[in-house]
Amino acid sequence: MNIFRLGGDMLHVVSIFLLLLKIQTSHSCAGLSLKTQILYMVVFSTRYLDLFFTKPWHSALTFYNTIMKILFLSSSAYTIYLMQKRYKHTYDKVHDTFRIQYLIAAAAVLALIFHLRLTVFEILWAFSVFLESVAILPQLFLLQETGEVENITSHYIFCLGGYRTLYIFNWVWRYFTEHRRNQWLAWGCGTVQTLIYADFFYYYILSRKQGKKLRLP
Amino acid sequence: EDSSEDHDEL
Repeated sequence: MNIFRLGGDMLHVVSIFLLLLKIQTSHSCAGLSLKTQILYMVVFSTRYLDLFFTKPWHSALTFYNTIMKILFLSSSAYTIYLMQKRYKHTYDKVHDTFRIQYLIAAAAVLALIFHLRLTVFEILWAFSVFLESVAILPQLFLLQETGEVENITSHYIFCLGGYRTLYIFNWVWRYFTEHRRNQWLAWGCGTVQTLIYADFFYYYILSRKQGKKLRLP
Repeated sequence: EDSSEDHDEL
């Protein structure tokens, strides 16, 4: 564990907290993409299958990972519940039209071609990594469709992007300190994912500087 | 080699 990894994880937790705060305080999920949330649910449930096989008390890191995995899975499920049941009437279904089946299919094909080992567990893990790298696209697409972005929604995406950026620093750190060399899959997909956020960052920082609400072109 | 060692991140 290093400071970049811990900082990244904490930003991830903050982003989830912001998302739930936004829904709870405004009693609305307007501006949020249910499709992105569903993709994250698929990502977490295919990646964290090791929850069933790993003893949480194996080490301090395993314990930490287990807590975080359960947190991500449950908050993700809760968000989907809020969007689909409690605040369903505020959900912007008309604009949330990104075709996620293509993303899922592409991630599945890539995972079948590129994986670390030929096991079901490893292929599902690779699938989750590929899918996570593009999971934010429906959300960005929805923001572009509707034009204006609520502050809290932009903070949410900003935190998610920050979390990804810190993970890159974490990988560089581990490359040199632990000589981890076989993580090309996570590194490559993580970099693609961070680049997708970079475009959003640009407009986010521009809107901060001008003290205006964020508007995507 | 233990594959869980490879996936110690979130």
